Amino acid sequence: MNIFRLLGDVSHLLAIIILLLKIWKTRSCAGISGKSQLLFALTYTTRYLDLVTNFVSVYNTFMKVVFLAASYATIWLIYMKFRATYDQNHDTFRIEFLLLPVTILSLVANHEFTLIEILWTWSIYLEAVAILPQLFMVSKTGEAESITSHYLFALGSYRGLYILNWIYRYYMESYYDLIAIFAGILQTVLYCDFFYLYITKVLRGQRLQLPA
Amino acid sequence: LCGVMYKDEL
Repeated sequence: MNIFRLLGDVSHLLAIIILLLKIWKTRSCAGISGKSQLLFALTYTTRYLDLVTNFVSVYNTFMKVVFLAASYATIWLIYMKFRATYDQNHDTFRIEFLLLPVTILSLVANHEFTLIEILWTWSIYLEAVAILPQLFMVSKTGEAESITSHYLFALGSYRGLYILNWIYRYYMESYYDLIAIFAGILQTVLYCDFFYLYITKVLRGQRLQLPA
Repeated sequence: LCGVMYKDEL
């Protein structure tokens, strides 16, 4: 555990909590892509299967359980409890365009051709692109609430901080995982445009509105 | 180190 990894995890946790609180407090999931949340739930489910096969640390187990629970709670809020507020007409990203390439890539580019390893690889590739339905929704409606922007910023920062963690681990522990690094860089790159808007608009007190 | 190893990251 190094400072980048810890900050990354804190940022990830913060993002999930911000989203849950936003939906709960406003009693609405307007502006939130249910599809992205479904993809994140799939990501955590397939990645954390090792929760039952091997123990890493109390921290590791605790965080995995929290991410899984929070993810399913979010799905429940969007698709059950506050379903009437779910903006389905704007959540039109075709996720099969993500699932198909991710599945093919995980079958071709993995560390080992075993079920658990392929599912782990699948989750890594899927996470990299899981935010696309949400970003598509923001671009479609042309705006995002401040709180949604904070959520996206925290969620985007998390993998960026993980990249610093991987650089650190490469030099300090000679550890690296090319699959995670490749997907992590792609994931962070996808947020770049949003980061720019967040810094130039939201942090200056303006609404996140895209140029027409 | 690279490849399959026990994964300590989230």
